Amino acid sequence: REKRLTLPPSEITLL
Amino acid sequence: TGSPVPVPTATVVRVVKNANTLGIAIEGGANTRQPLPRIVTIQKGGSAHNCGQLKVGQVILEVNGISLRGREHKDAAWIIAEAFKTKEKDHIDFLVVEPG
Repeated sequence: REKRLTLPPSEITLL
Repeated sequence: TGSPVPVPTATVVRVVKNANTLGIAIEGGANTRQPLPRIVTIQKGGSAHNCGQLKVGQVILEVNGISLRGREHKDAAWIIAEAFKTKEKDHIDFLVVEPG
C-alpha cells in the first residue's frame, strides 16, 4: 500500500 | 525558440508603514501543505497595498532578514505582526518569491 504524506491545510491570518 | 523558463527570483520589497494596518492575509507555515507563508489577500488602504509591490501568491521567505523557514504559521504571523508594530523602523523589508 502506497503511503502518502498528507499535510494539513494552514489557517489564514489577517495582519 | 520557445518560451523562456521562468526562474523564481527572490526580491526584497520594502513596505513603508504609512497606514494603520499592514493589510495582508497569509496562509501556510511549517508542517502544513504550504511550508512557507503565502500572501492570499492584500487589503486596499493597508500599507502593503499602498506599497504597490506585494502581490497575492507571493511566498514570504524573510521579514527584516529573519527567515520564516521552519516556522509554524502562528510564529510566522507573529514575526510579521511584530515587525509592523515596532516603532524602531518605519518600514518592513519582505523577501518574497513568486513561485514558478
